[in-house]
Parts: sequence; C-alpha cells; structure tokens
Amino acid sequence: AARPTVTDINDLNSLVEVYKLRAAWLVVTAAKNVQAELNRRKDKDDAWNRSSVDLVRASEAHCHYVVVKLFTAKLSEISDAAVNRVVGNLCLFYALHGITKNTGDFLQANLLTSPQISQMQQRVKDLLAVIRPDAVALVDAFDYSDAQLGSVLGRYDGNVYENMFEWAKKSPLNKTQVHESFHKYLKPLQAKL
Amino acid sequence: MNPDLRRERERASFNPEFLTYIVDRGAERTRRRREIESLVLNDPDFQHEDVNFLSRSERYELAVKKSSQMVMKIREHGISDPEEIYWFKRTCLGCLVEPISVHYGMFLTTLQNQCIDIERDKWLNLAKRFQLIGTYAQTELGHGTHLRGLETTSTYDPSTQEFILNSPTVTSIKWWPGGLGKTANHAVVLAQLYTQGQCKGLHAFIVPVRHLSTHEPLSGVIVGDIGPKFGFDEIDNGFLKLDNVRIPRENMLMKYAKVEADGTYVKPLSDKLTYGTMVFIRSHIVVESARFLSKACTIAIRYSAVRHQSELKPGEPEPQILDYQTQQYKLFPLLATAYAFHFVAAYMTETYHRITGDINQGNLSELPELHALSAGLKAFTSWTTSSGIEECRMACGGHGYSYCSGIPNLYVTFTPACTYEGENTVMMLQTARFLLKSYTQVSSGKPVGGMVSYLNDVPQQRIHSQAV
Repeated sequence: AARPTVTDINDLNSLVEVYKLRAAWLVVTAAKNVQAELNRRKDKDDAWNRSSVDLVRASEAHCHYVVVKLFTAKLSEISDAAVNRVVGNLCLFYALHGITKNTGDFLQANLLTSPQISQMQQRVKDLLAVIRPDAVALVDAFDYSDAQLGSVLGRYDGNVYENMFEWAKKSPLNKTQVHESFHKYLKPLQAKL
Repeated sequence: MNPDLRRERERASFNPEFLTYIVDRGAERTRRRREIESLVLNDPDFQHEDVNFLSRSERYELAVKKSSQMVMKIREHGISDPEEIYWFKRTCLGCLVEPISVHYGMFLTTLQNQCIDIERDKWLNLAKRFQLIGTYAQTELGHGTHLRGLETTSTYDPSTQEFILNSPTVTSIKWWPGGLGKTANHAVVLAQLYTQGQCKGLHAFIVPVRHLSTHEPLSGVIVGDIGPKFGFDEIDNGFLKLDNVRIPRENMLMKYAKVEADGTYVKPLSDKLTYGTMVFIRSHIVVESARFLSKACTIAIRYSAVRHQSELKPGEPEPQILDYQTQQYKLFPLLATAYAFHFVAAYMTETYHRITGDINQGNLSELPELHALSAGLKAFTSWTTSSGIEECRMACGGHGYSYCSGIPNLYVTFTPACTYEGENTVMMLQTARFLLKSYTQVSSGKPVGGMVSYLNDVPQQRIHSQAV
C-alpha cells in the first residue's frame, strides 16, 4: 500500500500530492495527539486546548494544500502558451518555496528526503532568475491604475523621485517657511541658554 | 516613462494583457471593469485632496462626502450588478475604507439573507434609498470571535409583542462596528434571545439607534465613536449601549428562527445559519487578500526596477535592486502568492455562491465545509498578506516608511482582517474541528467529499519518501 510521493521536483502534480500527504499527516497527528491527551486527562476540552498548536498546524497545512491545488488546476485553463509558461513557473516556484519554508513537516512525515529538499532549495534559486525578466510585466498584469495604487513609488511611469519631491511639498509643515513653534519654544530657549 | 521600466516591459516574454484577462476571469470582464473604473477616474467629482495630509476628523468628513457622491453616481450610471458596484467603489476608495462599507457589505447582505420576504421588502426598500443607514453590531467590548459568549440580551414581551434590548454589563457594550459611531441610524444587533423565560441563543435584530430625520440618538441608546485606530481613519467604528430599548417583534430577522406572537420559539434548521453574513465577509476577505497583496507587490517590484543601489561588481554602475537575488527572494514568493490568492479567491467566491444557493433551496449538507473553508482560507490568506505587505514595505528601503509609498495605508487597512470577522487562530481551530470530524467520519468507514476528500485515503496509505 505504499504511495509514491515526489519523483520529479518539476512536476506540479507530484508537488500537489506531497502537500496533500503533508496535510493528511498533520490531521492524523493532531487527531492522535487529541486522543492521547484525552486518554491521559479524560476531559475533552482540556485535551483540545492542549493539542491546539497541532490543530492549527493541521489547518494551515490543509489550507496550503488547497491553495497549491487550486493554483495548479488554474494552469489547465490558460490557453496562451507564453502566459501558461510564465504562470506555470510562478506556480512551481510557489509550491517549491512553500516546501522549503516548511521542510520540517515534509521531512518529519517522511514525504521527502534531505537530498530532495536540497534540490528544491536550489531549484527555488534557479527560478528566481527565470522569473526576474517578467517580474514587471507580471505586476502590470494586475492592472491597477495609479489612482487605485495611491503610490508614488509604484507609479506606472516610474517617475518616482521627481513626484516624491512634489508630494513632500504638500506637507502642512511646509505652509510657512518658519513654523510658529520656533517662535514659541525654540527662540525663548535659545535666549535663555 | 522611466527608462528602466520601459526596458523591463520591452523584454517581457509574454503579453500581460492576456494574463489580466485570466485574473479577471475573461476578456469581456476586463473590458467592463475598465469601463466602470474609467467612470470614476475621469470624474472630476472624485478628484479629492491627498488624505495623507488630513486630520482624522477631516478624513472622516471627506469619506462621508465621497460615500454620498459614490452612491449617487452609482445610481446615475445605472450600475446594479454587485460586482460592478464593487469595482466602482474600490476605484473610488483606493485602499481606504468608508463609513458606509458595513451598510453595503453586511447590513444589506443580512437583510437580504435573514429576513422573511415581506419584511425584507420593507427594510431593503428603506436601506437601498439610504433612509436606513445600517451597520452590523456583533462584537462587544469584552467579547469577540466566540459568539456564544456575547451578553447583549433581547427579551420578548408577548403583552406588547416587542423585544426589549439591554446591555447588562460593561463588557456587553457593542464595540467596533464600522459606521456605528456617527454615520448609521440602524444596526443589526446580535443578542441572546430570551422568550418564555428561556435563553434561545444568539439571534439578529434590527435596532433603530438614531432618529431618522434629526439623526439624534434615540431614548435608551448611548452611541458614539471608539476613537483613533491603527488606520481606518475614515471609519467611525462605534460603541452602543442599550438600556431597555423596545423594538417591534417584526424587527427580529426571522428567516430561519422565529418567535411567534405568543412567544413560542421555532428553531432554525441549523445554528450556523445565523452567521451567514460572516461567512460572506470571510469569503470576501480572501478576495481582498489577493487584491492587497498584489498591490503591495506592484509597488515594491516596480520600485525595485527603478531604484539603483550599491554595487554588484566593484566599479560598475549601481544595479537595479531587483537584480539582487536577496531582493528577488523577498518579492517573488509574494508575487507568486498574490497570483495564487487571486485564483483561490475566485474559487472561494464561486463556492460561496454555489453553497448558499443550495442552502436557500434547503440543502445544508455542504454548510459545514463552507464554514470551515471560509474560516481557514480567511485566516491563511490574511496572515500571509499582512506579513507580505510588511515585507514589501521593507523591500522599498527607507521610502517604504513614507505614506507616499502607499504601503503604510495598505498595511493598516488590511491587517485588521486578521482579527475582524473571526480572529485568525480561532478560525484555524474552527477549520481543525471540521478536519477532525471528517477524519473521525472516515475512520468509521464513511467517506467525506469536497476539499477534505483526501482524508478518505488516510486509513489505507503509508506515507514515505521515494528517491529522486
């Protein structure tokens, strides 16, 4: 009844499978821990509370699996080859990065081996360079107007610094050349010292 | 156009327009969304001053003005589809919130979903014409996510066929509802129902809090603003203390549970039905997570292409900071996550509408999964987005601190989502309860469906690694 897990770290379906098994493993672990607490204390509510860290981990793993699964499923709906390739890379990156950030779960559950994790960490770094040329186009595709973003730094035309200077001039502190606090507090202080 | 950004766009390996269609779920929807947005962007009435330089009171006043204009313009343009209204509103507001957001997002939704037909027509007619400006008063000073702990009481008096609402303790004072402080004149109040001497649990009631024409607080009602918050400057989150406030029997939202004229209580099919509006908002938070994270990524990645710092190779010009691997490692996981969340949000919205459609037909079989999924994904996406926006801020160097970066506003507007509509850890525990129930069911030989169907395989499988 042995189940294969990840055989190819570039295969998204294998990665979905491994996320699924991690979620299942954490649910089973949490259930066993609740049961063990229950056997020890007999009180259901106490057992639940004393296992709640495990329970939250199980939920997070479940949600993580759902996200990876839905992201992967979306690829089959993208017909444009170039877009499919770029989003496919992002999806693979998301799945691999998530594993490298949660290696403990995958190793502890014997879903992946240490060499596989090392391979994934290297692949994540490789994918950074693959995604890099398309990064700006990828955020452009979210299609936010400057008014919606409300950001000088994120302006579509990239004319950041000149507009930051214009923005700063609007500060109410710039309404007068000398702020009244100078006359009220600093000037008297200077006169006394 | 900044030359770096121009070069970035010229060398992209795909056409972003096609990807926009996918995010929008179709080219036609992109076209219509842009059409709606241009109505706002080209309207001089929506060209307001920069709110970053205004006081809180000024920001509230401007937001009320903007909200009023927004409602009028939506009517003038004949926009009635809820999603198109959402597109219009979010373009008006940017990343900020507005005092009537709870009226739209929760008050109207609650009336639509929880009233019996005859009452719904009466209330909705008034609410849609803004004669009633509503909010949703659930959370109390001493009680949040755990709804059964709420203390506000609503006691039925069959002699007058009225409910009498009270805030019996300091901790029972309603606290945090958006728009309650100064804007709303009615509130959907969640209170423990007492009839025939027995507590029947939490139910929803429409309670007038201010006079319809003078806007003065009504007798027995103490209402006001709770003060400055971490962001949300445009919103008058409020407190509400009720002292023997009488409302007619028909002000109880009776689609699922009922109190007959003589005080007889009729149980709902499921206790969870009272919280339908919360499920809707939790599903919407998943949508907002995608939106806020993608905005933060847009800002941080564009700026990382414009900004040049330090040296990669001695003596060479300062490179774009996006060329540093560490910068890529900060931002690209968030970029990928933003796309993932857009697709998850689409699924969550679709699932919400499908299952609530079934519920309206009397089929409650998928209600527990809807609750668990919306709670878990709300927590998962809002936690990730909140920390992701902060990561984007720090990826913008010193300028990320400035309000002109737009990121502080994104952060303070979004991060409350980790605690409102259910504190995230509690949400995760609710999901865990469903997961464990499903696992128990599977263990007893009954398979489960939906997103937890993988648990069906658990009793058979042995999990182990395989060499690459």
